[in-house]
Order: sequence, then C-alpha cells, then structure tokens
Amino acid sequence: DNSVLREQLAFIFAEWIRVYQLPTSNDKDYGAFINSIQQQGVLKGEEISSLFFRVCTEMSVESYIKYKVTNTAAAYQGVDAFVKLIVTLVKHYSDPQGVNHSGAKVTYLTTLLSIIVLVLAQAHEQRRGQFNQKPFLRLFSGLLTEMMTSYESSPAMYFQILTAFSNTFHTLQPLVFPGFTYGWLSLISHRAFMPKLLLAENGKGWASFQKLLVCLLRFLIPFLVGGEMRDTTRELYKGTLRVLLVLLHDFPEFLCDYHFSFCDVIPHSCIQLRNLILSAFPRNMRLPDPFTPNLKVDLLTEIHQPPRVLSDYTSSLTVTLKRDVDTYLRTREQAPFLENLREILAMDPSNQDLYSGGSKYNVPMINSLVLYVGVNGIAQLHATSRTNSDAAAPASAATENGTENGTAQEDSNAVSSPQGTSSSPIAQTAPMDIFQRLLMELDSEGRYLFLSAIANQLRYPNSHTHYFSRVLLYLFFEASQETIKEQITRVLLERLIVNRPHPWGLLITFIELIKNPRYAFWDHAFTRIDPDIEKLFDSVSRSV
Amino acid sequence: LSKDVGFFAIQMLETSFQFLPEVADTERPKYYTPKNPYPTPSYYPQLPPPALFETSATFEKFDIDTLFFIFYYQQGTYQQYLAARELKKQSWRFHKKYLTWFQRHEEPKAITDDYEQGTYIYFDYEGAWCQRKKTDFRFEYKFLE
Amino acid sequence: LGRDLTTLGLSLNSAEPLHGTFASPWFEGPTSSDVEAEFHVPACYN
Repeated sequence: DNSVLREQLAFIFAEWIRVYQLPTSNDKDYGAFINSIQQQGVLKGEEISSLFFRVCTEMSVESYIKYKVTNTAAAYQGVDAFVKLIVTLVKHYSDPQGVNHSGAKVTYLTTLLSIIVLVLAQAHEQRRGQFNQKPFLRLFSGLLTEMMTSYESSPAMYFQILTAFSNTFHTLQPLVFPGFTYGWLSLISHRAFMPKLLLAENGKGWASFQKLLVCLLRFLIPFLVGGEMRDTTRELYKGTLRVLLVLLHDFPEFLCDYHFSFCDVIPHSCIQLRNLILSAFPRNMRLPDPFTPNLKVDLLTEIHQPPRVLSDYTSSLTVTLKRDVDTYLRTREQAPFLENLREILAMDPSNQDLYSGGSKYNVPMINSLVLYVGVNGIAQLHATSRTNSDAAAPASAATENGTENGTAQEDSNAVSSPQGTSSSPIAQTAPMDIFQRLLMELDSEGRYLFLSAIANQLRYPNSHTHYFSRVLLYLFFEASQETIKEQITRVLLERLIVNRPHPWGLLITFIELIKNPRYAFWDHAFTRIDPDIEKLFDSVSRSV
Repeated sequence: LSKDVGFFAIQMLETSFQFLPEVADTERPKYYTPKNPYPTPSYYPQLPPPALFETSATFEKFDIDTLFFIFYYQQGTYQQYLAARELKKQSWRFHKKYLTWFQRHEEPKAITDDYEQGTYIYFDYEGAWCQRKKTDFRFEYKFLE
Repeated sequence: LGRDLTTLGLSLNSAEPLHGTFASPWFEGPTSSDVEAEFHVPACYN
C-alpha cells in the first residue's frame, strides 16, 4: 500500500545520485540537498525515514545487480552515492536535546546499519542461490573508509562507531548468513576496521574482535573436520590464514591473550592453524633459540611470569565440577568425580551438533579443566617454594643447581630417581593426581584431547609453558603403558611435522624428551615401529 | 544446528564463493588529482559550463555513437537518462533481455499485442561496438523497457 | 601438513606493519590506493 510513497522516495534518492554524480558538487550542495529532504519531512519520524533508507538500500543493490554486467565502477554508483548520503546525514545529525551530539550520531548510524542488515537478511533469504554479497560489501567497506576519514581524529566517538560496526558484523556472522561469508571476512579484516579496533587505546577493542574471530572459526569447524576440502572451504581457509598472519605479525599480543578462546574452536585436525596462534609471543620478548645446545630454560626469568589470559577459561566448567575440583585441590581427599571423569567430560548428546567438531567429548570442558587445574598447580608450587625458602637458611635460596627455585632442575634430576617415585615438586600433588587420573580413565580419544589441551599451553616462555612442559614430560616418564608414551609423543610430533610456525614451548619440550637420557626415548619400541616412522624420527631428531 | 542447516550453510557458502570479492569491489578507483594543477588563464572557464550536459537540447546534437557511449559508460547518471531519451526520440527501443537498443529497418512483417517481428538494426555494445542488422527478429513487448 | 605460509602473498619479514597494505583475505598485493600513480612532467617541458 505504500508503493506510491516508495516511488516518491525512490525519486528523491535518484535525485541524490544525480547531485552526487555532478563533478561540481560540494559539501554546500550536499547540505542543501539534506535541508530540502528535511523540509519534505523525509527524515522526520521513524517510520518514513526507515522506509526511505530501506528504499535507498534496495535501489543501490538493484542498480548494482542491473549494471554489474557491463561496468563495475558504474554499477557501484548507487551504492557509493548511498554511502555519501549516510556519511553526510550522520555529519549533519545532532542531539535533539543538544547534549551529546557524538552519542546521537552513533545511535543514528546504528539505526541506519540495522536497516541495511534487514535488507541484506531479506535478500539472503529470498534470493538464496542468487544472493550477491558484493553491493553490501561495497556499502559497508565504503562506510568504514568514510567514517575513518571523518572521525578517526576524535578517538572516543570513533571507537563507538567501530563498536557499532563490530556489533553489526557480529549479527552478520557466517553462521547466520553463510551467503555473506567471503564479504564478511573482507569486512572484519578491512584495514579501516581490524587494525583500528585492535589499536584502540588499552586494547578496549580486543574483546569485540575476538568474538568475531571466534564466529569465523566456529563456522569453519564442520567444513574442516570433514577432511576433504571443497574449493569454497580451501579459499575460506586460505583467507583465514592470511588474516591470522597479519594478526601474528602486527598484533601478536592479541593472539597470545586470547589463545584459549581460539583453541577451543579450532578443530584438532587444523594443526598448522592452531600452531600459528600458539606461536605468537609478545613483541618485547626475545626468545632464545630452542636449538641452543644445553639451553638452560630454568634460568629464563620469563618462566616465572604468568601469561595474560583474557579468555574466560573456566566458563566451560560446570559449577559442580569446578566445586569438586576446588575441594580436591584444597584437601586432596578421595572424591567421586575422579571416578567419573569420562562421563563428566563426555559431550551431552543433546548439545551434539555440526559445530561441536564431531567429538564424543566436550573439548572446551577438557581444555578448561586442564588449564584450571594447571593454574592452581602453579600457584601451589609457588606457595610451596615460598614456604620452603622461608624455612630453609637464606644461603640455600639458590640450590646446588644454581637456579632460584631449583624446581625444574630438581625436577629433571628427581625424575631419574632409581625407585621410580619422585620427589619432584609437581609429583604427588593434587593437580598431578587429576592429570594422571585423566590419563588412566579416558579412552584413546579422550586421552588425545587431554594431552592436546596440555600441548596447547606450550607457547612462549612463561610460567604456564614451563609448568605444562614439565607435566607432559613427567606423565611420559611415569606412564606405565607404552601406548601412553606413544600418544604423548604423537601429540608433540604431529605439531612439529607440519609446516611452520612451531610454538617455542613445543620445540623445547620435544627436544628435552628426545635428548634427555632420563626418558630413554630411543629405547621405546614405537620409535622403530615402522621404517617410515623410524625415518621420521631420525629426520626430526636431526633437525632438532 | 540440525543437519539441514548444514546443507543450507554449504549451499549458501557456494553462493558466497560465486561472488568472491575482487579488488574493484572494495577499492574506489584512484582518479588522478593533480598535486599542483597548472593555473589556467582566467579567460578560460574555470568550471564545466553549468548544466550544459543537463539539457536534452545538447543531446540532440550528439551523434548516435556518442549517445550509445554515454548510455553504456555513464550508467546510473542523469546523462544516461538524457541519452536514452534522445535515442528513443530517434526511434530506438531498449530490449531488457539483450540489454541493447533495436531500431526497425523496415515495417515489421507481423505486429501482435505481444510482439512484432521483422528486420531490425541493433547496437552491438559488447563486440565490435557497431550497429548490426538482424533479420526475422521477434521483439517481444514484455522485454520493451 | 599445512602449507608454506610464506607463499600467501604477505611479506612476513617486513619490519613495517602488514595491516596498512592488507587489501583483502582473497587477493594479494598492496591496494590501489597505496600504489599512488606517480605522474612526472617530462624534462623537455621544463
């Protein structure tokens, strides 16, 4: 029933395109046009202004679809004109109460963005196989560029604008609009968006961008777990790698601090993708070459510093499990949950979906449990070593090994004790009980996921890397079954034989495993189980 | 997410892949803007004469080739609209399916409510950028813009 | 085994940030706006 009104609004937009096209047009002409449509009441009242922007969006998209056959630049004239109209309107917009103009502008922009989302959603739903993402990509990228040009010099408002775009892109995520996937990844990695959001002061844009990246990785799961890659997946995976490489190169701290969130949604078959994230390290850190002969990791001061973990890594633990773990870590009294770990960590069948990675286990819960127990283990170690050093005479603060807390050295010495028990500070502790229980209770798949969760903490020199490296080596040494030693080796090896990059902590741990005679690595039958495997180990040990 | 959502995701991802973004989709062409334009003497007009290309009188003077050029290479502009109007005035008719212009070469052999059929001249904008003759062509009115 | 990530068109050893010239996940090379077309007046005109 509003076709007549639509026709009139369409004519107004066509008139705007003409004004925009004139090479002689300037801000004065644009302002005059805005005033004229204001007087016509086009912008007055939510209903008619929403209809006007909806008509503008639809006309821009249609004119692209119609003209794209002959000439891309010309085909985008409607879209580019619409971008200019939005930017001009936001610029002219002011707070009716005259109080907070920048806030009013951002709210106004958010309204316009939501109308564009509505038109995209309708086109995505109705046109399906014919849905064309390009005009919407052009529209959003044009707005990002123009907003950067106009407002980058006012950081407070500009950050609000970036947040509005971030929320819009979160709405448009591939899980909801798969037909917009390639355009969406172009937008979230756009140089007028990704770096601007990540460079916002004090990292206040990091949480928003991390959410977008998790959306992408989550969407990828069923396409990557399947194994055979279609062209669509291969292109999307390659684009993802390119974006992550820019992040690794320019914003490694961002990848470091959110590594846990990303590892939760990266299928364990995407080893190189995960290595890329785990290889990130703070730019102010200098990593000693892992291949340095007799490298004394224990002497690095960084191994006493906890890494910053911005992900909420306990969110995947149920309240009950967290409570039981806390009780056990505190009292170390036998607890029922230790008998039911396999059930507790199994994936709830009702939650099983395409995006849970196809495992029968709840991988995020395993990851959370391992890191949570480990963090408590490190805290206990520090508490213990403080108590010991308080009790002992000051002179023995540096033990005979010349290291501060001697734990690592003592640790590696300790594992060689003849009777096989160990006085290592990480042994005979509540955290280690839980880790060893996990190793015994879980089946092969569960054990693999558990060991992977530990390997995900082997990153740049920090207290987590150091602790989990020792845990893994200790579990290897203490394992009574050959298959467990084999599986620990596999979890490390499969991360090393893929193309670079390789996380520093992973290399350090594997070098220790194959070089330190304590672990008698080469005596194990599985290193010679098959000529190819033997060759593989030889080549890796040579490169190491 | 049930299985059929997976199918929908795969199907729509293919659609998205079909329109994989290219450089031209996000980068505005950089037009050359002289850093220090040479000052033209004041007796030359400093700006294009106002509205010269805004009136249909100007377009009556253009030859057919110019009109076609403006139509196909100034798309979405007001000038395209004026060029189209001039072409129509000169008995050209736009075919929405073939996206080009036709002109009767002679009286059509058949004219019905739905179409006319006969020999036409049409403009080949994709190939040799020239006019071509088409015998026994049926111009269905549903395609008449 | 993944792939050689140095073949993805990004100069990973660059001392400069990559994001300034990162045109898109889908195609390589600096953006047109970064490769400013340089126009020089031929010497004979001076």
